[in-house]
Amino acid sequence: PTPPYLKWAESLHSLLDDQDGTNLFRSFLCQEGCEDLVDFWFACSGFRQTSQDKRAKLAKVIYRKYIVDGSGIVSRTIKAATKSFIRDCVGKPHLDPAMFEQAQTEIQAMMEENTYPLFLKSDLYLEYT
Amino acid sequence: MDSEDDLLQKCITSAMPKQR
Repeated sequence: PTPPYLKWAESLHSLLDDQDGTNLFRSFLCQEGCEDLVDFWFACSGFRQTSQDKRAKLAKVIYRKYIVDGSGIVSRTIKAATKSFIRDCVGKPHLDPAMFEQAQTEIQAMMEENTYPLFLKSDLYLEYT
Repeated sequence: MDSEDDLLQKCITSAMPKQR
């Protein structure tokens, strides 16, 4: 069978589908000071599965932690229009479980173009393989 | 860890892949 670390090189999704791959990628992002990217990506996935009674509070927490402060990597990466869309959603009584989907897509695109290829060339990944 | 951090952490963890 193909070793997991070779699968990680197939796509970002293959990497993030694997626990060891996710942990190693997160360690790499920590070294670069941008682990918020992957934390936010998983927070968006988790948000979709969160029960409705917790959704309003969680949306505010995600918004405050990653988006409202413009100096963070997530906030700097996602588009202004996406940020205003989320800001408008957060205050509504009934939250759309997909309200972070566009932001998640933008963060994913950034990781695919930037941090994921760098990870595959990193000492951390090469040492692991 | 306060409850907001806890809520966020649980949300992130719930979406992460489980051990093979």
